[in-house]
Amino acid sequence: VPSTCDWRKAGAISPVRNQQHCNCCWAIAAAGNIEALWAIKFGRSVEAWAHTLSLLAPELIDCDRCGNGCKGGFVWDAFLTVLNNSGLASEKDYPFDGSGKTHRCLAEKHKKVAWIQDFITLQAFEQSAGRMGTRAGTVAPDSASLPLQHYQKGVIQATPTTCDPVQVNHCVLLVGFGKTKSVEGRQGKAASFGSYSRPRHSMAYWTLQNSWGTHWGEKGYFRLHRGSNTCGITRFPVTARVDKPNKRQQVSCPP
Amino acid sequence: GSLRGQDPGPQPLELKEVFRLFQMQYNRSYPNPAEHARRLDIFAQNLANAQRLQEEDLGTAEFGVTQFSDLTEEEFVQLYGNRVAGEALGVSRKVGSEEWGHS
Repeated sequence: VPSTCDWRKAGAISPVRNQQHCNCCWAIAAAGNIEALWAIKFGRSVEAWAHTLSLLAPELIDCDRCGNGCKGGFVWDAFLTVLNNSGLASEKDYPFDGSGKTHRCLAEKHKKVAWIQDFITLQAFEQSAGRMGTRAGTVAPDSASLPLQHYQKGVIQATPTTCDPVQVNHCVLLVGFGKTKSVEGRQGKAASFGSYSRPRHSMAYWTLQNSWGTHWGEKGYFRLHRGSNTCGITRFPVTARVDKPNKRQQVSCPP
Repeated sequence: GSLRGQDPGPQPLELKEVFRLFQMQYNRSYPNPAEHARRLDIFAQNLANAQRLQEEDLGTAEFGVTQFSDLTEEEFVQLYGNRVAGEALGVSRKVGSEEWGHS
C-alpha cells in the first residue's frame, strides 16, 4: 500500500456535483463510485467519457426501490437498482434537475452505458480501504454530517461529542488518502477562528468528495483523519465491483 | 494564540457586518425583517458552534462561515443529510428473535 493515493490525478473522478434540494448524496456517491471504477478498469478518464458515461443519480433516484430517492437512501440500494436495471443510462439521456422531485422510473427507455458485477461492504475499513482504494478504486462510505456544516478546510479529527460516529447520516465518495506535512496550517484564516496550536506531527487522512458543489470545503472535497473512525467513516464502506468481461467460454455441466 | 482570553469574538456590529458579507457572498435574501433577524440569530449560533468545533478538533481543520451558516442544525440535516443507516437497517436492534427463545 503506498503512502498516498489520489484517483483524481488519474482522471478517474467525475466532477463534484451539487445535490441541491434533493437528499441524494447516496446516489451521487454510488454513481461516482461506478464511474471511477469504469475509468480505472477500462483505462479511460471520466472526462474522455463525458458524453457517454457521466452516469448519475437521476436514474438511481427515480428507480430507487422505495421510489422516493430525494428523501434519502442508501448506497447499497443504488447498487441494487443498477443490478436490477442491468446497468445505468448516461446523464445526457437521463438528466438531473436537482428539484427534489422524483419522476417515473425511465430506466428501460435508455441505453445502458455502464454496469456492475456486484457490490461489497469492506471489513476492517481503515486497514483494507487503503488496499482496496489503491487497487480497485473508490469506496462510498457513510459519515456524520454535522461538522461539515461549518467545515472550510483541513483535516477533521473530531471527537465523538462533536461528530457522533454512530449517527452516520451522509454518504460521500472516498477518492484517496495521504499524510499532511508536519506543519500544515491554520494560518491566514479569514472567516474561521483563531490560530490554535496545531499538530506538529503529520496526520494521515482520507480524501473524500462531497456533493454540495465546488464552493464548499476544499473545492467540494474534505479530509478526515485516517485511523480513528472520525465521524463514523468506517461504519458502512461499500463499493461496487466492476470487472472486465470474462472471455473464457463458460463451461456447463455435461449431460 | 488561542481565542480564549484574547479575542472576545464578533461583537454585535461586527456580527451584522459578517452576516451582510455572508448574504452577499451566498446571495441570500429573506422575505421580511423578522426572518432576517431570525437568520441573524441562527448565524450567530452557528459561529459559536463553529468555534466549538474548532476548539475541540484534534486535526488541522478550520471551521467558520460556510454557505450553510444561516441554517439550524435541524434544517441542515433535513436538507443535506441522509437517512441514518444503522436505524434503517435495524442494526441497532438486538439480533435474534424472541420467538425462537435464543439469540
